[in-house]
Amino acid sequence: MGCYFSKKVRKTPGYEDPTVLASETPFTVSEVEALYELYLKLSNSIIEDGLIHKEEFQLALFRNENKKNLFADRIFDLFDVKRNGVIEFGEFVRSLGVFHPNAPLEDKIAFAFRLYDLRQTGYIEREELKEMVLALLHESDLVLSDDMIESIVDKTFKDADTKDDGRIDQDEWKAFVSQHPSLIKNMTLPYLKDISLAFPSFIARTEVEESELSELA
Amino acid sequence: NNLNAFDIISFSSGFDLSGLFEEK
Repeated sequence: MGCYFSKKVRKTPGYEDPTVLASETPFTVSEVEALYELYLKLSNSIIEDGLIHKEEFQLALFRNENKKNLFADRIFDLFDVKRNGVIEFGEFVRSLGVFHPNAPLEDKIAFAFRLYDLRQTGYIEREELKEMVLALLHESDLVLSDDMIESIVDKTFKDADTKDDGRIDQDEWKAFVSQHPSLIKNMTLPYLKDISLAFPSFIARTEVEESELSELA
Repeated sequence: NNLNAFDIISFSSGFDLSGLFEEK
């Protein structure tokens, strides 16, 4: 076995063994190591404590630490599995794993459901859906009349809420996504397919087992 | 209209995680 994680690499407070993370996610060990380099950058961009705070997440996404965005907030909260206000390394890798092109479709569908279940009731409710549409309109130049918004939300609910109980449950969501696969296109990040090749500057600073290097060759 | 509310929502910049991977 090679020393595939160098002792010269700093360990953050929430550091986890890349081999364990690779075994639980679609990533290889070398890709987890590349993600660690990325994680170190992100987690020390404002507060140098090796943990990703919401401001650092927003800075990375928008180049602005103060930009408010409903969906970025929800994604941060879902990544922050321990709910301690920061994204630790293991949380970062496991959560990004869901966005990997090879991640199970079920995981992507479930993650998207939790994203849209703003109040975490186990259902996507009509008011939540309207709130999300309004949030999108607020950040974009798209202008829709209130009548149009109501009509779109009504139509979507009519199609998705097949039990007609005024809320979308997980089974209804799965069925709706199977009819409209584009709904989870945001759940796949092509970048992750081979992050160590897409971001060679990250992998260049890590040590990888020779066998893995030969696989990449 | 055939607009789907979830498709509209997906246009949000908050969904675009590519910023995480850009060299700073």
